[in-house]
Amino acid sequence: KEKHKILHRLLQNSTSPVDL
Amino acid sequence: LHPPPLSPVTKIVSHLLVVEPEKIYAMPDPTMPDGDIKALTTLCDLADRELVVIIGWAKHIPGFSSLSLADQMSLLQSAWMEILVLSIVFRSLACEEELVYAEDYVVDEEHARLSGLLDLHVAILPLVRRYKKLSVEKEEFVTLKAIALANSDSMHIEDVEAVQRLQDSLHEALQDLEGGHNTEDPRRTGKLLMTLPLLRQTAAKAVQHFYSIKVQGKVPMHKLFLEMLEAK
Repeated sequence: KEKHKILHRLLQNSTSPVDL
Repeated sequence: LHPPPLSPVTKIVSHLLVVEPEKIYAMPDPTMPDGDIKALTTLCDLADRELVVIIGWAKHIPGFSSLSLADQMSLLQSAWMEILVLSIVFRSLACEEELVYAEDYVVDEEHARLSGLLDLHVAILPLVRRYKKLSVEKEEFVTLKAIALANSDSMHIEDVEAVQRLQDSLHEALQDLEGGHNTEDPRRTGKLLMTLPLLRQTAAKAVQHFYSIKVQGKVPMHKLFLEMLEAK
Protein backbone atom coordinates (compact mmCIF):
# COMPACT_ATOMS: atom_id res chain seq x y z
CA LYS A 1 0.00 0.00 0.00
CA GLU A 2 2.89 2.31 0.81
CA LYS A 3 4.04 2.00 -2.80
CA HIS A 4 0.63 2.95 -4.12
CA LYS A 5 -0.22 5.77 -1.81
CA ILE A 6 -1.81 8.16 -4.32
CA LEU A 7 -4.23 5.51 -5.61
CA HIS A 8 -4.96 4.52 -2.01
CA ARG A 9 -5.64 8.12 -1.00
CA LEU A 10 -7.85 8.86 -4.02
CA LEU A 11 -9.93 5.75 -3.37
CA GLN A 12 -10.34 6.63 0.29
CA ASN A 13 -11.51 10.16 -0.49
CA SER A 14 -15.22 10.82 -0.41
CA THR A 15 -17.23 9.21 -3.17
CA SER A 16 -18.51 12.63 -4.15
CA PRO A 17 -19.05 12.94 -7.90
CA VAL A 18 -16.94 16.12 -7.85
CA ASP A 19 -14.03 13.91 -8.88
CA LEU A 20 -15.81 13.43 -12.15
CA LEU B 1 -49.72 -7.41 -23.46
CA HIS B 2 -47.34 -4.52 -23.10
CA PRO B 3 -44.54 -4.67 -25.66
CA PRO B 4 -41.16 -3.86 -24.18
CA PRO B 5 -39.94 -0.33 -24.86
CA LEU B 6 -37.64 -0.04 -27.86
CA SER B 7 -34.48 0.83 -25.95
CA PRO B 8 -34.78 -0.25 -22.36
CA VAL B 9 -31.60 0.84 -20.70
CA THR B 10 -30.98 -1.02 -17.48
CA LYS B 11 -30.65 0.83 -14.21
CA ILE B 12 -26.93 0.08 -14.13
CA VAL B 13 -26.37 1.28 -17.69
CA SER B 14 -28.29 4.52 -17.14
CA HIS B 15 -26.23 5.09 -13.99
CA LEU B 16 -23.03 4.45 -15.94
CA LEU B 17 -24.14 6.96 -18.57
CA VAL B 18 -24.72 9.59 -15.86
CA VAL B 19 -21.31 9.09 -14.21
CA GLU B 20 -19.43 9.06 -17.52
CA PRO B 21 -16.60 11.60 -17.15
CA GLU B 22 -16.68 14.99 -18.86
CA LYS B 23 -14.51 15.72 -21.89
CA ILE B 24 -10.86 16.15 -21.10
CA TYR B 25 -8.36 18.48 -22.73
CA ALA B 26 -4.68 17.80 -23.42
CA MET B 27 -3.60 21.46 -23.42
CA PRO B 28 -0.13 20.97 -24.97
CA ASP B 29 2.42 23.44 -23.60
CA PRO B 30 2.69 26.18 -26.28
CA THR B 31 6.17 27.12 -25.08
CA MET B 32 7.65 23.67 -25.81
CA PRO B 33 9.17 22.97 -29.24
CA ASP B 34 7.19 20.41 -31.29
CA GLY B 35 8.57 16.88 -31.34
CA ASP B 36 8.73 13.60 -29.42
CA ILE B 37 9.32 15.08 -26.00
CA LYS B 38 6.45 17.54 -26.28
CA ALA B 39 4.02 14.89 -27.58
CA LEU B 40 4.94 12.37 -24.89
CA THR B 41 4.91 15.01 -22.14
CA THR B 42 1.43 16.02 -23.29
CA LEU B 43 0.19 12.42 -23.29
CA CYS B 44 1.73 11.54 -19.92
CA ASP B 45 0.23 14.65 -18.33
CA LEU B 46 -3.14 13.85 -19.93
CA ALA B 47 -2.98 10.25 -18.72
CA ASP B 48 -2.18 11.37 -15.18
CA ARG B 49 -5.23 13.65 -15.08
CA GLU B 50 -7.40 10.97 -16.68
CA LEU B 51 -6.31 8.49 -14.03
CA VAL B 52 -7.67 10.77 -11.29
CA VAL B 53 -10.95 10.91 -13.22
CA ILE B 54 -10.99 7.11 -13.76
CA ILE B 55 -10.51 6.46 -10.04
CA GLY B 56 -13.40 8.83 -9.28
CA TRP B 57 -15.50 7.14 -11.99
CA ALA B 58 -14.75 3.62 -10.70
CA LYS B 59 -16.19 4.53 -7.31
CA HIS B 60 -19.52 5.22 -9.02
CA ILE B 61 -19.79 1.80 -10.66
CA PRO B 62 -22.56 0.06 -8.73
CA GLY B 63 -20.88 -2.48 -6.44
CA PHE B 64 -17.30 -1.30 -6.87
CA SER B 65 -17.14 0.72 -3.66
CA SER B 66 -18.42 -2.24 -1.64
CA LEU B 67 -15.24 -4.17 -2.51
CA SER B 68 -12.36 -3.98 -0.06
CA LEU B 69 -9.97 -1.10 -0.62
CA ALA B 70 -7.25 -3.61 -1.52
CA ASP B 71 -9.44 -5.22 -4.19
CA GLN B 72 -10.45 -1.82 -5.59
CA MET B 73 -6.75 -1.01 -5.90
CA SER B 74 -5.94 -4.35 -7.53
CA LEU B 75 -8.65 -3.97 -10.18
CA LEU B 76 -7.59 -0.43 -11.04
CA GLN B 77 -3.90 -1.35 -11.12
CA SER B 78 -4.65 -4.11 -13.62
CA ALA B 79 -7.20 -2.34 -15.81
CA TRP B 80 -6.34 1.38 -15.88
CA MET B 81 -4.67 1.29 -19.30
CA GLU B 82 -7.53 -0.73 -20.80
CA ILE B 83 -9.92 1.95 -19.57
CA LEU B 84 -7.72 4.74 -20.95
CA VAL B 85 -7.39 2.99 -24.32
CA LEU B 86 -11.10 2.21 -24.54
CA SER B 87 -11.89 5.88 -23.92
CA ILE B 88 -9.51 6.98 -26.68
CA VAL B 89 -11.00 4.38 -29.01
CA PHE B 90 -14.57 5.49 -28.36
CA ARG B 91 -13.67 9.16 -28.89
CA SER B 92 -12.01 8.16 -32.19
CA LEU B 93 -14.94 6.24 -33.70
CA ALA B 94 -16.16 9.20 -35.73
CA CYS B 95 -12.70 9.80 -37.24
CA GLU B 96 -10.88 8.26 -40.16
CA GLU B 97 -7.55 6.77 -39.05
CA GLU B 98 -7.11 9.48 -36.40
CA LEU B 99 -6.88 9.04 -32.65
CA VAL B 100 -8.70 11.47 -30.38
CA TYR B 101 -6.46 11.42 -27.31
CA ALA B 102 -8.42 14.49 -26.19
CA GLU B 103 -10.81 16.99 -27.74
CA ASP B 104 -7.86 19.27 -28.49
CA TYR B 105 -5.38 16.50 -29.30
CA VAL B 106 -6.37 14.59 -32.42
CA VAL B 107 -3.45 12.73 -33.98
CA ASP B 108 -3.27 11.39 -37.53
CA GLU B 109 -0.59 9.04 -38.83
CA GLU B 110 1.65 11.83 -40.06
CA HIS B 111 1.48 13.70 -36.74
CA ALA B 112 2.07 10.40 -34.94
CA ARG B 113 5.15 9.73 -37.08
CA LEU B 114 6.58 13.21 -36.47
CA SER B 115 6.02 13.08 -32.74
CA GLY B 116 7.21 9.58 -31.84
CA LEU B 117 3.68 8.25 -31.32
CA LEU B 118 3.57 5.93 -34.32
CA ASP B 119 3.94 2.68 -32.34
CA LEU B 120 1.07 3.68 -30.10
CA HIS B 121 -0.99 4.85 -33.07
CA VAL B 122 -0.48 1.60 -34.96
CA ALA B 123 -1.29 -0.40 -31.84
CA ILE B 124 -4.60 1.35 -31.10
CA LEU B 125 -6.06 1.69 -34.62
CA PRO B 126 -7.03 -2.00 -35.05
CA LEU B 127 -9.22 -1.68 -31.96
CA VAL B 128 -10.89 1.43 -33.40
CA ARG B 129 -11.59 -0.49 -36.63
CA ARG B 130 -13.01 -3.41 -34.66
CA TYR B 131 -15.47 -1.21 -32.72
CA LYS B 132 -16.37 0.73 -35.88
CA LYS B 133 -17.30 -2.53 -37.55
CA LEU B 134 -19.56 -3.31 -34.62
CA SER B 135 -21.02 0.23 -34.60
CA VAL B 136 -20.67 0.23 -30.84
CA GLU B 137 -23.04 2.61 -29.06
CA LYS B 138 -22.41 4.75 -26.01
CA GLU B 139 -24.51 2.50 -23.72
CA GLU B 140 -22.43 -0.49 -24.81
CA PHE B 141 -19.18 1.41 -24.44
CA VAL B 142 -19.82 2.55 -20.85
CA THR B 143 -20.82 -0.99 -19.88
CA LEU B 144 -17.77 -2.54 -21.57
CA LYS B 145 -15.52 -0.07 -19.78
CA ALA B 146 -16.93 -1.14 -16.41
CA ILE B 147 -16.64 -4.81 -17.45
CA ALA B 148 -12.97 -4.27 -18.41
CA LEU B 149 -12.35 -3.00 -14.87
CA ALA B 150 -14.25 -5.80 -13.13
CA ASN B 151 -12.73 -8.45 -15.41
CA SER B 152 -9.12 -7.30 -15.13
CA ASP B 153 -7.81 -10.71 -13.98
CA SER B 154 -5.69 -9.27 -11.20
CA MET B 155 -3.64 -11.94 -9.45
CA HIS B 156 -4.11 -10.23 -6.09
CA ILE B 157 -7.86 -10.32 -5.49
CA GLU B 158 -8.77 -11.13 -1.86
CA ASP B 159 -12.51 -11.62 -2.23
CA VAL B 160 -12.87 -13.46 -5.53
CA GLU B 161 -16.61 -14.02 -5.01
CA ALA B 162 -17.32 -10.32 -4.50
CA VAL B 163 -15.47 -9.47 -7.71
CA GLN B 164 -17.38 -12.27 -9.48
CA ARG B 165 -20.66 -10.72 -8.30
CA LEU B 166 -19.57 -7.36 -9.73
CA GLN B 167 -18.70 -9.05 -13.05
CA ASP B 168 -22.03 -10.88 -13.08
CA SER B 169 -24.08 -7.72 -12.51
CA LEU B 170 -22.27 -5.85 -15.29
CA HIS B 171 -22.48 -8.84 -17.64
CA GLU B 172 -26.21 -9.02 -16.93
CA ALA B 173 -26.55 -5.29 -17.62
CA LEU B 174 -24.90 -5.79 -21.01
CA GLN B 175 -27.12 -8.77 -21.80
CA ASP B 176 -30.26 -6.85 -20.81
CA LEU B 177 -29.15 -3.95 -22.96
CA GLU B 178 -28.68 -6.20 -25.98
CA GLY B 179 -31.79 -8.24 -25.32
CA GLY B 180 -33.72 -5.02 -25.23
CA HIS B 181 -32.62 -3.14 -28.28
CA ASN B 182 -30.70 -5.48 -30.51
CA THR B 183 -32.82 -8.52 -31.04
CA GLU B 184 -31.73 -8.75 -34.68
CA ASP B 185 -28.34 -10.01 -33.53
CA PRO B 186 -28.65 -12.49 -30.67
CA ARG B 187 -24.86 -12.85 -30.61
CA ARG B 188 -24.09 -9.17 -30.08
CA THR B 189 -23.25 -9.49 -26.35
CA GLY B 190 -20.74 -12.18 -27.23
CA LYS B 191 -19.31 -10.12 -30.07
CA LEU B 192 -18.77 -7.19 -27.72
CA LEU B 193 -17.16 -9.36 -25.04
CA MET B 194 -14.93 -10.93 -27.70
CA THR B 195 -13.33 -7.51 -28.27
CA LEU B 196 -11.83 -7.59 -24.78
CA PRO B 197 -8.78 -9.76 -25.63
CA LEU B 198 -7.72 -7.23 -28.30
CA LEU B 199 -8.28 -4.43 -25.77
CA ARG B 200 -5.99 -6.21 -23.32
CA GLN B 201 -3.31 -6.77 -25.97
CA THR B 202 -3.48 -3.13 -27.02
CA ALA B 203 -3.29 -1.88 -23.43
CA ALA B 204 -0.30 -4.15 -22.78
CA LYS B 205 1.49 -2.60 -25.77
CA ALA B 206 0.65 0.90 -24.50
CA VAL B 207 1.97 0.09 -21.01
CA GLN B 208 5.15 -1.28 -22.58
CA HIS B 209 5.50 1.87 -24.67
CA PHE B 210 5.18 4.21 -21.67
CA TYR B 211 7.33 1.98 -19.47
CA SER B 212 10.23 2.23 -21.89
CA ILE B 213 9.75 6.01 -21.99
CA LYS B 214 9.90 6.05 -18.20
CA VAL B 215 13.12 4.02 -18.25
CA GLN B 216 14.67 6.43 -20.78
CA GLY B 217 13.87 9.21 -18.32
CA LYS B 218 13.55 12.00 -20.88
CA VAL B 219 9.89 12.76 -20.31
CA PRO B 220 8.54 14.15 -17.02
CA MET B 221 5.81 11.96 -15.54
CA HIS B 222 3.48 12.80 -12.69
CA LYS B 223 3.42 10.66 -9.58
CA LEU B 224 0.07 8.91 -10.06
CA PHE B 225 0.92 7.89 -13.63
CA LEU B 226 4.31 6.59 -12.46
CA GLU B 227 2.70 4.74 -9.59
CA MET B 228 0.22 3.00 -11.90
CA LEU B 229 2.92 2.23 -14.47
CA GLU B 230 5.06 0.67 -11.76
CA ALA B 231 2.11 -1.41 -10.53
CA LYS B 232 2.11 -3.14 -13.93
